[in-house]
Amino acid sequence: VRAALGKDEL
Amino acid sequence: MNIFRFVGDMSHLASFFLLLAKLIYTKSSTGVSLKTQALYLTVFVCRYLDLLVAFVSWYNELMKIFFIAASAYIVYVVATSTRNSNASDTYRVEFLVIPALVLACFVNETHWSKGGWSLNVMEILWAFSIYLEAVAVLPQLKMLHQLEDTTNITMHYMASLGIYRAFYLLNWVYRLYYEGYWHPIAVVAGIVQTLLYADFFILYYQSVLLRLPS
Repeated sequence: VRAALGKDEL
Repeated sequence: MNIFRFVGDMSHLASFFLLLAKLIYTKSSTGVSLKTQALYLTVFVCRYLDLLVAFVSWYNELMKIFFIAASAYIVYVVATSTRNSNASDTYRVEFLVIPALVLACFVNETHWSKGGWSLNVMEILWAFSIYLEAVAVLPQLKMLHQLEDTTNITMHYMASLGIYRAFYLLNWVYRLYYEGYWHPIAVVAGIVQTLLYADFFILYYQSVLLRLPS
């Protein structure tokens, strides 16, 4: 899986 | 992780502790909008479903789990508070939830050509959570404007939420410039969300910072 759907923010 | 993102996150974290302190030490949920807190819980649950499928960092994992757990606890405390005067918590949240859901179905970051349907449903829920967070504070703002005896701690809670949003905007400017990071859905919703706090900060300045000691 692409890291957190490409989302690394909260 | 840049300094703006970190300050934003810490301010967001502080907002939880301020609200928890208010609820625990004053043993009263007066002035706290249950609707806004329930919307925030919805926001975090919908956005952090990726906890189940992806790992970014321990920092992200722990913050996400804390945000979900803390907002669930806050909703529980406010909902079960016997002395909660929720008469002024009158915002019609369906006017926030339904448009956010409809918008998320049409404007999102889904890639149906790749990834399974579950990942794309998560993308729709992510967009929904972004739109909903942008407007979730409105029931709380309405309460603040209607209540006279707003406690300072509730105001500080709102201020730390506003600071969190403002620093996320700075974070996006920084990331766009240095990393080419660009999520227009989050940025546009973030600008709307920050603008809503501008109204609050005028109230904050007048009622807290300018309040004469009595």
